[in-house]
Amino acid sequence: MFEARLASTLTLKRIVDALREILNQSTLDCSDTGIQMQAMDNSHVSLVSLCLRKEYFEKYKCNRNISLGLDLKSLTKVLKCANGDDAVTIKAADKADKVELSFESAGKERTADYELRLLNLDQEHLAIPETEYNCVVHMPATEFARICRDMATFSESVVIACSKEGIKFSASGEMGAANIKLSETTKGEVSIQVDEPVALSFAGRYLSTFTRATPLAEKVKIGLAPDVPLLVEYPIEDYGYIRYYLAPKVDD
Amino acid sequence: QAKQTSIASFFTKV
Repeated sequence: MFEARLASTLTLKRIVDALREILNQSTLDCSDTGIQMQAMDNSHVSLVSLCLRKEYFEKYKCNRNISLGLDLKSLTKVLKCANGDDAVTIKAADKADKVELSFESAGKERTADYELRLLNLDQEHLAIPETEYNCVVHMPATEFARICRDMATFSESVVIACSKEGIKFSASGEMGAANIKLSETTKGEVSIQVDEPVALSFAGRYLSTFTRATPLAEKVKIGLAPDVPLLVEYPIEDYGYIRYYLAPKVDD
Repeated sequence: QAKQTSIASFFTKV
């Protein structure tokens, strides 16, 4: 038996919004410690990893590990039926072929229950090694979203170069070129830790997709190391995260 | 011309 209750549907809506542009379907792995999800996009260029620890939930019960294969489009349709301030309870019996979502209005005067058919998804699991990133940058999530949007105007490829002087985003195409550089700020909005400078090229389309997670967090963490995927991490309060990994482009 | 690598090549299957 699995049961998890969140005080607000809004955060669940935001989490699904952050996933559904990259993934059509995904499997939530529920255990007594919380919910994990990991999946590559269809083109196998990026990987998204979601972690929600049980402390994130108002109520959490999971007697036995259970995998819930969900169609994210269908889940979005169900979530549209709920108000952001409704409480939501997700329930599934052991070996169930459906999941139940119950919404309760803030004043408790309205309840609505929906059933969603579960999918049997073959999912590859990849072991994500602990990586020591040579450059770790924290910046406002809205700033990162703005940079990704502005870069996309110029080119499909974005070069991210990080050194002690700052983090620089560059794109150049037929129209011209764009360079945006952020330095560390004394107020701490932007922090930049650099062991070794790194410069890597990435597909801007994916970076823009990651910024769908912007409403979830004030700050985004970016991790860069030579010849490994870029890390873009959005914390979910103090109880979890969405991490996006993006494979770099390399010179042919 | 930069070539896109696959994410799967960086992580091992479990």
